[in-house]
Amino acid sequence: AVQSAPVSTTSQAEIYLSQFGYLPASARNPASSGLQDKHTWVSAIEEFQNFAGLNVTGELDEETMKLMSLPRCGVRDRVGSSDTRSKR
Amino acid sequence: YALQGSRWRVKNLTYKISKYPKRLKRVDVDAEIARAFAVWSEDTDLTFTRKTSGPVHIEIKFVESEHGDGDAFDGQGGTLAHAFFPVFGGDAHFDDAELWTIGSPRGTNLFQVAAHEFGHSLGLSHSDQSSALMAPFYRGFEPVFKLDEDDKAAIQSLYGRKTNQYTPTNVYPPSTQRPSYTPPKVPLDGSVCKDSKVDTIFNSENGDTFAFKGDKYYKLTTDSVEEGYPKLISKNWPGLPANIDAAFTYKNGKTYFFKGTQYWRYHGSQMDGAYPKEISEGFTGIPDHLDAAMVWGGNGKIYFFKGSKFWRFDPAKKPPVKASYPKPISNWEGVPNNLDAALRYTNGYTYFFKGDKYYRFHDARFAVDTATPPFPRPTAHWWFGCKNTPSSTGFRRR
Repeated sequence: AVQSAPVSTTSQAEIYLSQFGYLPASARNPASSGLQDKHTWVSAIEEFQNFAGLNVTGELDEETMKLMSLPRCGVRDRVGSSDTRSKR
Repeated sequence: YALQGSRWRVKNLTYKISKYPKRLKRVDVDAEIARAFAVWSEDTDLTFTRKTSGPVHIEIKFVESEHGDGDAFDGQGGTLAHAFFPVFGGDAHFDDAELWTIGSPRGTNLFQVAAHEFGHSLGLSHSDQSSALMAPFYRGFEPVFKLDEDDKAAIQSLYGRKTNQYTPTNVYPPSTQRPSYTPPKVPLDGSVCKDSKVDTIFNSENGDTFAFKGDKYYKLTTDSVEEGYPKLISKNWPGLPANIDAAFTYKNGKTYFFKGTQYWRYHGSQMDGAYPKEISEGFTGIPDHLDAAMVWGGNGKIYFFKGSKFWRFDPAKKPPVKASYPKPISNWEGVPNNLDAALRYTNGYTYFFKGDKYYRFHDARFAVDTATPPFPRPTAHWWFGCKNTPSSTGFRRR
């Protein structure tokens, strides 16, 4: 059976964060990967860590990549723009 | 919880399984899928009827890799399934490269994943409550399944509470429906638009949001006040006085109210024992005459605010308040002293209220959020839905 690869590199993490709504969809395109500015990259990791209940470090650490490798639902965590939160 | 923004206009929905998994018997799959839908009928008036052909609301398919919707599956592990929100059709797709199992710790449990995906089909997005069914990560086989309060609040915010006697096909403990209480109406007054300072704001156990002011309370919608409010506090919380200082609902489902040197505990609208008690008795280390209190989403601990200081209270620790407290409120970058209220709102953000303004706090950055219009914003406009009031305070936060 085909096994889905665990997340163990920065570019795999970039694809993951884009797939689930933390980075723009363009980041899933290998040709453009690595073109994130630092602030966007750190914010995306912080958002994922905050959502997943991890320590919010902004670093792509072991703990974070381990969680990214867990089986999960394919629907994005961040749906639409950030203002899907209530109006307030 | 979080909502995607769309829902079905009807509550009696139909579904069909147009492609079955390779390794399970169809009759078993039919039963598990019915049980998974029934999870969402338990606390609402939603009903789900299986059809074998023709048009349905929700179509279910077990497919592998690229399957026509542009979102290819990835083989065993990784992505297990995905579903579309109502506005996008509501269908649910399951990766048939997974080892789908029923009632076994082996492989991937079909019932749990299906119940999650049908949450999306009904309009729910992912929750950051790790205990919720709508959390994105598969938690392994759970022999005893129980829908989390977070999930119940989410589905009821879209489809209302259960009112019919329709009993879902699965075996669940009958939900203990608290008798709904309709207190006498007090005519809506515009005073809160002229003076939007609140005594406290808190969420109830089932996710309703209440603002207290004097002897009255307002039940809030997503952007204003529900029809027919304010009402008298004493009518909905018998025994509770007016002019409450602070309030919060803890994960035990109980709501705690604080005033002066005393506090009260309620379960829904019922006082939960002999109250009031002294704050020093039930919350050792916490001062009297509080300004605000909340359960912070960042760590689930209870925070109390008074003057320029705050305390962190952890009931599971001895002592519940570390010696390093109180600490200065200035640690919460951008939040002012002498607050009126603090709230972890149902959209996941933390809010602080002072006078006629409020601040939205970014938990990850541990600072007041930056947005347009900037914070602080006028409470009247954004929380009470007051029409002819400004939506911004006209100056940038320093």
